[in-house]
Amino acid sequence: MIALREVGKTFHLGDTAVHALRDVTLAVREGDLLAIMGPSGSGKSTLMNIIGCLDLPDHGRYVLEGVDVRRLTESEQASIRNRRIGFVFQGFNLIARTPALENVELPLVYAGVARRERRRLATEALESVGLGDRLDHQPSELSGGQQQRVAIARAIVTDPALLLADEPTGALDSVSTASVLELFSELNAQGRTVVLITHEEEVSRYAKRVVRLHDGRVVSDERRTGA
Amino acid sequence: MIALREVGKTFHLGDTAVHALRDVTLAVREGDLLAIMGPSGSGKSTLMNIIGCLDLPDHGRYVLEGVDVRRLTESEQASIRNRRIGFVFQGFNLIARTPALENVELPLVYAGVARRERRRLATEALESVGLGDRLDHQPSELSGGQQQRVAIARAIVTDPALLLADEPTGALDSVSTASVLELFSELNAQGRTVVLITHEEEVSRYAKRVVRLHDGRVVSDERRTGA
Ligand SMILES: Nc1ncnc2c1ncn2[C@@H]1O[C@H](COP(=O)(O)OP(=O)(O)OP(=O)(O)O)[C@@H](O)[C@H]1O
Ligand SMILES: Nc1ncnc2c1ncn2[C@@H]1O[C@H](COP(=O)(O)OP(=O)(O)OP(=O)(O)O)[C@@H](O)[C@H]1O
Ligand SMILES: [Mg+2]
Ligand SMILES: [Mg+2]
Repeated sequence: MIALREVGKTFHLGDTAVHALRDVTLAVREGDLLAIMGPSGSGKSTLMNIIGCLDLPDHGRYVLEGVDVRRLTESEQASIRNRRIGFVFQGFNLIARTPALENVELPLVYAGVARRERRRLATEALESVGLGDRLDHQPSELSGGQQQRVAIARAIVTDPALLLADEPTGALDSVSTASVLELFSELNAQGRTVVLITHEEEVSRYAKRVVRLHDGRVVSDERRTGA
Repeated sequence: MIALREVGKTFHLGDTAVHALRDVTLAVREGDLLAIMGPSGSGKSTLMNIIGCLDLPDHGRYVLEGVDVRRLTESEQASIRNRRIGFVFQGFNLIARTPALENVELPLVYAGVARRERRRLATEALESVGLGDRLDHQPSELSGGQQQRVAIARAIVTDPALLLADEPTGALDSVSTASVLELFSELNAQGRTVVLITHEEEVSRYAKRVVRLHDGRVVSDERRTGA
């Protein structure tokens, strides 16, 4: 489903170059449940942005469902993102001054879903993360963990084929963390591909495979047996 | 140093009321190293905002260093915050499009510190959190964990009497986490009062005392022996 080959990404700031990713070769099969781990600054979020077509590699190739993403137009990339991928961003990226329910409906708006059905699906998604009583709260009226759960609800509301989640339980206590990871396992059991970025071993335990990054390179890639 | 008595805080949204804090009685001595724990939505950040004079209680009293905060004017509250308290916010709250170094210098600007000395202290603070090579990066050019470390450097740069940190290691790997907590322990050993909000037991282990919140109330308050 996902095939990255010798992918590199370099950021330029004035005359210094930051090699965020170097020579990353990674294949993810449909239905995989993958954890990407590594120290702060090792390139995990950069890798997720490339996988999710939010950014393009400077070197190497990225083939997504058989198509080289460099061949896609901007609007084709946007269309893939909106209809096939659910994102949980490290910073949540909720829309300010907009209630939780509307934030979660947003991907359904892009997908052209009718208002009543959007409302129903978004409400269900928020209930599944324990926020049924916070539908009308705006992000600034929610705790950190509640904002993160709104971001999670938004990522799963379109029932995406590929779920990319960057530190999805970072702001959550252990009870909410377990319940969110159960939710992801369930999506995966239904055939969805799930990629989780995390620095917590507790979270990686839900994964079937763990890829570790260090300084922009893959340093280990282990499939777990009996996971 | 800090004395909260039967403090309550209620948020009103339309006609529903959210009781974020109820009847919180808490005293913190100078030099204490306190961890505040509790589930998502239990009132931890709200409590920190009140302790840091960013918000006022609706009920009860808050006496900070012998003064009832309701007697302080807006500018007196601002002055206490700027000169005596260092904050690490759950959302980091860095200034966009502004380099890390300038973000960290900001509290020193308020304190009237001269330019050359500000530059020196801010550089030192950033080096102490491992970001000596990221001084000119803006927040959008930094990883999640790097942004969090900039927020930490900013909180400690004025060497504050009281350090309030909301989930200060949430985005950090275990190596950076340990190094940040060592830094806080060191500040505490020098006599600074440190209050950490966390949902991670690993972090609470550095504390001398653990206060647990649930639904806006204090449900336990334990001093650790031999910590
Ligand atoms: N401005 C606001 N308006 C309305 N409700 C609010 C507001 N701020 C916070 N709340 C509510 O108050 C409660 C406590 O919020 P708080 O941010 O203190 O929780 P927390 O313990 O820090 O949670 P977390 O661990 O998720 O960060 C939550 O239920 C939240 O929805
Ligand atoms: N827009 C940018 N401009 C310059 N450098 C950048 C930019 N974005 C990221 N970087 C740098 O690239 C490196 C990798 O960043 P990335 O966000 O992928 O790390 P990460 O593994 O997600 O870290 P964390 O665990 O702290 O979130 C970091 O050293 C960062 O400073
Ligand atoms: Mg990241
Ligand atoms: Mg909070």
